[in-house]
Amino acid sequence: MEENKTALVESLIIWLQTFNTPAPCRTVEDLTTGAAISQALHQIDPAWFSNQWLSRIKTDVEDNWRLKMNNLKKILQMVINYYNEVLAQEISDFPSPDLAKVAEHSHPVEMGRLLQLVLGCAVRCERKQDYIQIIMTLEESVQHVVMTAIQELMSKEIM
Amino acid sequence: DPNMKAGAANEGVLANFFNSLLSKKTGAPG
Repeated sequence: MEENKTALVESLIIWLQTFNTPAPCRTVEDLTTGAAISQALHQIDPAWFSNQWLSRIKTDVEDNWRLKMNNLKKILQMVINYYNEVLAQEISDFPSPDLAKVAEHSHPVEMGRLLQLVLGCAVRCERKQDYIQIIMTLEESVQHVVMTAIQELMSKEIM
Repeated sequence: DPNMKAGAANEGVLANFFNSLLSKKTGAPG
């Protein structure tokens, strides 16, 4: 049971590592600052997740959960806007990640939800071919989790 | 070997899924 709950986040962290972000990206806790996630998003669509936006993500948050929360809120809002405005897809049926649980407790399931939304951006952006081809080089078990995550996202989308 | 067969089938499912994703139109629907 526990394994099922963490499988999503563990596989999506392996996927996120393919972006080689300057910020650390090894554990759920590493990601709670929002730094690595925002850097990956910047690679996915530098026009939308611009340098200016990236500069508003604080990198020196240390263990301050409020600062982490501020970063994560900026990320989630921009990702939701990306779905609505760039991809023209509503994802209102998708359970929104509980950012307080992520920032305060490094909650793996909620972090998995956030990364799932980032994954959805990568496999639909203009450079999606590159990102999908990278996913296809990952270990089969990781690919399986990524596929299921994408299928779940697709099932919640309203065009 | 049933394990090898299952592995190959699994690979096929993954390849089909990601290839179909690759062929989908990018971005907003036209």
